[in-house]
Amino acid sequence: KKAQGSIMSFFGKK
Amino acid sequence: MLEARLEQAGVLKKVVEAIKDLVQDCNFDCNDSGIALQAMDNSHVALVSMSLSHEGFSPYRCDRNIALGINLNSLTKVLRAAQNEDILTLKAADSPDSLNLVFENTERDRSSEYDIKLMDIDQEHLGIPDTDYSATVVLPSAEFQRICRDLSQLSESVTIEASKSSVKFSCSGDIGNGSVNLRQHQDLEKPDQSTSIELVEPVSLTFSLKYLVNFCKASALSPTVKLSLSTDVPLLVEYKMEAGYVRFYLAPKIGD
Repeated sequence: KKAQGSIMSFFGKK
Repeated sequence: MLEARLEQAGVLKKVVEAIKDLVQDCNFDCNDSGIALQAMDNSHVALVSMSLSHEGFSPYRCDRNIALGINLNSLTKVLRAAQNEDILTLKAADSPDSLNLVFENTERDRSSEYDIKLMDIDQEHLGIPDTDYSATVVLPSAEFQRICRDLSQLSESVTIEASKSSVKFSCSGDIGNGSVNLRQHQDLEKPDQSTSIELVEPVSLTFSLKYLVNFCKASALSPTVKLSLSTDVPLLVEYKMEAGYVRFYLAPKIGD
């Protein structure tokens, strides 16, 4: 089963 | 101060309708270039980025950066009082406690005025990197909405596979599986009904349908939607408006 990724692991904090 | 007059209140109504189920409280960041918003959903799986350029307003005035912290449920309640065709004027002071909204009908014989309380929202902004996507698909927004709704009946997630000539949406669940294949085609009489694919390399990615169904609430904003895909990168779902856009980013599902 695939796990849901987090958007924060792709886009860093500004 | 901010003073922004929108020819059609419907634009803001549709924007709020598009994002209110994804985010509850968010800052509308106003500056001289227009009004923008960036917010993540509570589970940090999706991000919405909205921009309304100053060109979409007439007149538009905002001499300082102003963050309007708004509860979207409250804003929805107030916007229900506006007709789509009403002229909408937004006003706020430099350090505002409230946002003033005036709706006028086109005959200019009725005007309604509302003030909505603002809140302090400590929101972190994420840097969205410029991405050269492997595949870009433009399709009718109503078609995308139908596909997401239909497949969500069977499964929690959908695999989107883009190739040179077609894009395939497929899913499998407890009761069975399903897929929709859209071939690239150009409708000369109704260009909004076309499906176009720009491909650098074929991609196959899996996403949560719950979020995609939610994004499709933006379908009223535009007759077409653009999907941008690259392996191991969030999906970009973009609805263009006359003077702006609503973009949704969705983190992919990873692993086997």
